[in-house]
Amino acid sequence: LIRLENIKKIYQLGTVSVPALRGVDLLVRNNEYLAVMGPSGSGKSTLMNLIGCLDTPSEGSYLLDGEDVSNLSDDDLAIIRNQKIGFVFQTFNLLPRADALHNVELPLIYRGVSSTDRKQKAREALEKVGLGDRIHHRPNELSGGQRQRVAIARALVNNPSIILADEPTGNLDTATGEEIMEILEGLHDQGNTIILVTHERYIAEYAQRVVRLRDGLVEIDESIPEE
Amino acid sequence: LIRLENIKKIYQLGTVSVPALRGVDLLVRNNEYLAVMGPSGSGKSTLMNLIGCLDTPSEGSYLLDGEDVSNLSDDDLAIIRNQKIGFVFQTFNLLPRADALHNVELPLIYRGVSSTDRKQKAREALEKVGLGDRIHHRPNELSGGQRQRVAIARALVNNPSIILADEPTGNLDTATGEEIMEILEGLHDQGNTIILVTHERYIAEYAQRVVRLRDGLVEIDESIPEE
Ligand SMILES: Nc1ncnc2c1ncn2[C@@H]1O[C@H](COP(=O)(O)OP(=O)(O)OP(=O)(O)O)[C@@H](O)[C@H]1O
Ligand SMILES: Nc1ncnc2c1ncn2[C@@H]1O[C@H](COP(=O)(O)OP(=O)(O)OP(=O)(O)O)[C@@H](O)[C@H]1O
Ligand SMILES: [Mg+2]
Ligand SMILES: [Mg+2]
Repeated sequence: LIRLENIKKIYQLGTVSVPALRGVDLLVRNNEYLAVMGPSGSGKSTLMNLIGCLDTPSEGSYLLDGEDVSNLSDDDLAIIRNQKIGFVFQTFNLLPRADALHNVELPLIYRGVSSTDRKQKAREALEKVGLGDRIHHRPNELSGGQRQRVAIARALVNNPSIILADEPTGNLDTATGEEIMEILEGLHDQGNTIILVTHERYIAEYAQRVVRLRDGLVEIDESIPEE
Repeated sequence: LIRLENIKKIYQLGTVSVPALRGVDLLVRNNEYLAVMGPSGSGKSTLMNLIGCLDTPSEGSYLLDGEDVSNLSDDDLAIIRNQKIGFVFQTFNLLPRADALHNVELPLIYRGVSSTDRKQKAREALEKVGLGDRIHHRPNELSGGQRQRVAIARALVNNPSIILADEPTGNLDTATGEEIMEILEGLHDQGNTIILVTHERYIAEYAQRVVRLRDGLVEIDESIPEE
């Protein structure tokens, strides 16, 4: 499903080059459940942005469903992102002037869903993450963990087959974090593919496999034994 | 040092009232080390904003060092914040167009420190959190955990006697999180007062006492036995 070969990403800041990824190989099959871990600054979000077609590598190839992503136009990439990929950003990236409901509606608007249908789907997605009574709050009228849950609801509302979640429980207490993990567990059981970045051991344990980055390279890539 | 009595905070959203804090009593002595925990949306950040003089309660009283905070002007509050309190925000709140060095310099500029001195102090604060090689990166050129560490460096650069940290390790891998906790440990040993919000057990264990909120009220307030 996802095949990354010798992926490099170098950020250019004036005269300074920052090699965020220095040659990453990664193969992810359909319906796998992967946890990405590693120190702060090791390249996890950069890797997620590349997998999620939000950015392009400096070198290397990325085949998504057999298709070479680097050959696609921006419009094609936007369609793929909208139809196949649900992305929970590490820093949420919500529209500050729109309320929770409207933020979650956005992927449905892009897909051309009717106004009545998308309001209902967005409401249901928010209820699922425990925010049914916060749908008209804007991001600055929500707690940190509530904003994170709006970002999660938005990522899931289009029923994507690939879910990329960057620290989805970083701002959530343990109990709420486990509710979110239950939702992801259900989506995995339905056949979807899940890649999540986390620094918390108990969250990584929901996955079947852990890939650990260090300094822009894969340090460890191994299955988690089932219990 | 910090005395909160019957503190209430009600947010008004049009016709809807959101009671974020519903009568909180809290006494914190000089040099205490307190962890605040509780479910997402239970009022932790609201409480921190009130303690940090960033917001005022709807009801109840707040005495800081024996002084009634509700009687102070905005200018007085700003001076107290700058001199006494270091605040690490849950969502970092960095200036997007300023680099890390300048973001960390801000509290020193406000205090009137000379340009040479403050550049040096800001640089040292960033080195202390492991970002010596990122001082000219702007927030969008930093990883999530690096932005969080810039926010931490900024909170500590003025040597505040009260440190309020809202989920300071939420975006940090365990090893980097422990480095930050070591810094806080050192500051506590020097006689400062630390209040941190966290949802992670192993972070709370650095504190001497845990206050647990639920639905805007204190549910538990107890010491952590020393080991
Ligand atoms: N400006 C606001 N207007 C209306 N409601 C608000 C506002 N800010 C916060 N709230 C509400 O007040 C409640 C408490 O928010 P607060 O940010 O203190 O929670 P928290 O305990 O820090 O949560 P988290 O762990 O998710 O960060 C939440 O239910 C939130 O929706
Ligand atoms: N736009 C950019 N320009 C320059 N350097 C960047 C940029 N974005 C990220 N970096 C650098 O690339 C490296 C990897 O960043 P990335 O966000 O992938 O790390 P991460 O593993 O997600 O870290 P964290 O756990 O802290 O979120 C970091 O050292 C960061 O400073
Ligand atoms: Mg990251
Ligand atoms: Mg909060």
